[in-house]
Amino acid sequence: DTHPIKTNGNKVISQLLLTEPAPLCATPDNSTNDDNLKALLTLCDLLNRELLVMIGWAKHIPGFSALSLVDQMALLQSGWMETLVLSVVSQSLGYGEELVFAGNLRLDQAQCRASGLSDLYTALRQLTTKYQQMNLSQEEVVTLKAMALANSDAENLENAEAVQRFQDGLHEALQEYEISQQPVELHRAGKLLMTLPLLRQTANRAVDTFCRLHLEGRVPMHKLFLEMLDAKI
Amino acid sequence: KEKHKILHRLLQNSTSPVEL
Repeated sequence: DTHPIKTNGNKVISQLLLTEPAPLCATPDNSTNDDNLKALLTLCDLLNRELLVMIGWAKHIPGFSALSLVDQMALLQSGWMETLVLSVVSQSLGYGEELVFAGNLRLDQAQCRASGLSDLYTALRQLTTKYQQMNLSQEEVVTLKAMALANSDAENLENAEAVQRFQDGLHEALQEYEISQQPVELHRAGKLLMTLPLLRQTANRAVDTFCRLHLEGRVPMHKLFLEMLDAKI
Repeated sequence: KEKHKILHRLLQNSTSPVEL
């Protein structure tokens, strides 16, 4: 891990910074000469690998592994797209109008439109702009990612109290972090939590987009990605 | 669970996931 770690005294956030996966590189798909299809194929391959990494990452979120296997599955099945969306959005911060899926896979509005990703572009840009305006820190990004998973409103939890404790631990960490910042921005933690509805909405749009791509049958999707999409519909 | 067997297996594995 080559990420610089800022110590801020908060154990949970330090752990989250440490376990934040290094960004993946896209593997350009050379099976087609159609640039738009190539972008979609490359993107689907990248997102499948992101999912694999995310499942490994989740195990290292403080409190996650203490949950039952059934509840771990339930949280991931409902929250995975929100976590993926936050990864893309955090990489896109500071990149103007492009969506940065990976350092070597950046798509602008025209490219997204040509690839059939207009809706996804609009939704992701709205969230990116919001976080850009808030000047989100890396600590806040990693905490929001973990919170999105913890707060994914999974149904049929085995132990809702344990999931509540998991959420409380992350919430406490965020509050402690914000209080430790100078100057203290009043209501900062609340402002961050108030972005979660837009994150949920954006993730739902993303799920719709990939379900549509799958139904159109132009883009073969990996087994894990399909399995996770299936859990969302 | 049967329907979501890859996720199930990945969560059970303590080692890094290998199956795509």
